[in-house]
Amino acid sequence: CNKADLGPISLNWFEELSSEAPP
Amino acid sequence: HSTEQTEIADVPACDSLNPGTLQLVSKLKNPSGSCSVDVSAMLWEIAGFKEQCIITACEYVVSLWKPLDTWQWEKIYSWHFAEVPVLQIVLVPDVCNLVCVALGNLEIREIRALLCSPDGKSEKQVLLTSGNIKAVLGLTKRRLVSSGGTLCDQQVEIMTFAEDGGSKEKQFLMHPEETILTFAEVQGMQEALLGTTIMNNIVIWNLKTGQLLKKMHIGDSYQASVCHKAYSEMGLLFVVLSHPCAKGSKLLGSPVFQLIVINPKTTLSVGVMLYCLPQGQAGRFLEGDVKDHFAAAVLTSGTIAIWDLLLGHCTALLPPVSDQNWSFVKWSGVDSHLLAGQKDGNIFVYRY
Repeated sequence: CNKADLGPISLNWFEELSSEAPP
Repeated sequence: HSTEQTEIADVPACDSLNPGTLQLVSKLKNPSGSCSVDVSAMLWEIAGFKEQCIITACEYVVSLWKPLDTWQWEKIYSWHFAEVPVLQIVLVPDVCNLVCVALGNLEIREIRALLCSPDGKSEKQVLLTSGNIKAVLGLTKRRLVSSGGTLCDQQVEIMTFAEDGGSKEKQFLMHPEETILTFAEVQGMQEALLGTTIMNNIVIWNLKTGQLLKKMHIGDSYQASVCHKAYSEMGLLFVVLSHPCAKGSKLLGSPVFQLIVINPKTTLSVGVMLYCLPQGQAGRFLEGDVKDHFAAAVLTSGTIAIWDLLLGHCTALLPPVSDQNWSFVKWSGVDSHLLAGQKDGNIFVYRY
C-alpha cells in the first residue's frame, strides 16, 4: 500500500486526538 | 473411583494425526457429555505455585484443569450454572485465580467471575453485570470492558479488579451511539482501546479519560468484522480483522483474515494483506484467535486453518478428527500451543 493514500501521519496521534476530543 | 478416572485426560498415541507443523501432545476428555463451547489457558496458583492451567466450558459447567506430568491434566475445580448457559470464557490478564464467563442464549445476559474460596477448597461465582450485553473483553491491568444496554441507553463500562480478584471499581467510556461488536486492546498502548461497530466503523477510546477519540469508517466490503489484534507503528494503526461474511473470489480465494492500516489522524485506511485459504480449500470464518503473529480459525467446513501473519500465507490445516468437526480454537499462553475443541467436549492440545 502507499503511505501517501493515508494523509499526514503523526507519531503522537494518541496524545493529539486526546487533546482535541471532547472530554 | 471410576469418576475420578474419567476426569484425568488421556495421552494420545504416537501415531496421532500430525498435519503440517502441528503435533498432537495431549487430549482432554469431557466426561459430562454436554455441549462444549469454549476453552482457554491461564495461570492459576495451586498450593503456592502458579501453574499454566486449562479452562474448559460446556453449556452448564466450567472446569479448571491443572497439568500433571507427561502432558496429562486433572480437573480440580468445576463451576456449575443452573439456568443460563455459558457462551464464552473471558480471561482477565494480570489477575490470578479468577476467570470470567459470559452467559446467555443468543446474546450475553450475564458476566460472572469464577474464583475459589481463600482456602482453595470450594468454588465461588460472583455476578458482575447483567442486561443486554453486546461485547466483552478482559484488558491488561486487571480490567474488563463490556458494552450493553438498550439502543437509547447504551453504556461502555470498565471494571477494575483488585489484585486478589476482589473489590472492583467502575468507570464509563463515551458511547459511539452504534452497537459495538468487538473490543481489542492496542498492543503497547495500555490506555488505548479499539472497538468495531455494526456500521463498519472502528472506534478508539482513551481508557484513562473515557474519551471517544475517533470513529473511523473502514468501508462496506466486509460486514460484521471482528477485531483480533491491533498495534501502533510509525504513527499508524495496524488492525487484524476476521471476516465471517466474506465471499471468495476466483482470483484471491476466500479471505478469512485481513490486515488493514489506518491513519488515526485522518481516519483514512487501506488494506495491507488478505489472508486467504489455499486453493482447493473451501469455507468461511466461523471463529478464531490471533496471538503474536499467528492466526487460527475454525472454518465452516469444520477444518482449522493457521496463518503466519508475517509470511502472509496459510501454514497449517487441521481437518476434522474422528469425524468430528472442530468448533473452537485458542492459542495457549505458553509456547506455541493450540487448543482445539469439538462440540462433544474433547479438547486437543497441539504443539505448533
